[in-house]
Amino acid sequence: GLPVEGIIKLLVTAIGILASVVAAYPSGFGQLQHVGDILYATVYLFFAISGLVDVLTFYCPYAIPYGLNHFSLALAFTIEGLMFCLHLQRQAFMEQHVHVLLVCAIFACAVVSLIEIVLPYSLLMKFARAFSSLIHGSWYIQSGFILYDPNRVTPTQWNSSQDYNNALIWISLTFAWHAAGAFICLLVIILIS
Amino acid sequence: FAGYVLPGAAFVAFGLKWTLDAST
Repeated sequence: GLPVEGIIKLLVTAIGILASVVAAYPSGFGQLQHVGDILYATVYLFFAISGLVDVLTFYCPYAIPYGLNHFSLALAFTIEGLMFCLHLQRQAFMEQHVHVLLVCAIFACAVVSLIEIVLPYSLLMKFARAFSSLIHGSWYIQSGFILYDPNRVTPTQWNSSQDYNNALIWISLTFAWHAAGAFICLLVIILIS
Repeated sequence: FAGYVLPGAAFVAFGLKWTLDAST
């Protein structure tokens, strides 16, 4: 009886926007210190718009154009992907590599959501959206551990370029394993259901 | 670190919900 998904999106993004804005202004609202956090707040804003469209679609189904919920979700993913593309500049190659893989997962979510506008009842597209969201989320978590591992005290020192190249290959492999894990998770839930 | 892990967990949760929605 309630648009649960839309309400959860609005609540989670409201927390995200507040946390990002507070992090961007650590010394008060006069001095912006971390513009990157404003970038995160902007990404949350588009997911909040998507949640709002979900709620409006639930309560006013005849007023909201058909497929606008999928469009707003696709827009949110596209903006998120574009914002992370900006992360690619002026970064070490390893950070770029992690973010390129993340952007691939984000744009996969965006493309599937766009296709759902024209194929709203396609079960395959619903699973594709779930699958790409699973990879997106799990790689997001993995990125946090690769780039900002709280257990790592000192920055990693590379003994040779070969070690560095091997680390990049490991990152690609880990992404592929995340994809495999997400697909197996999807299959298990389908079978249990 | 939390800026990556928390949104990631949210996307995983949505992915699981969408999988359940599609399979039931």
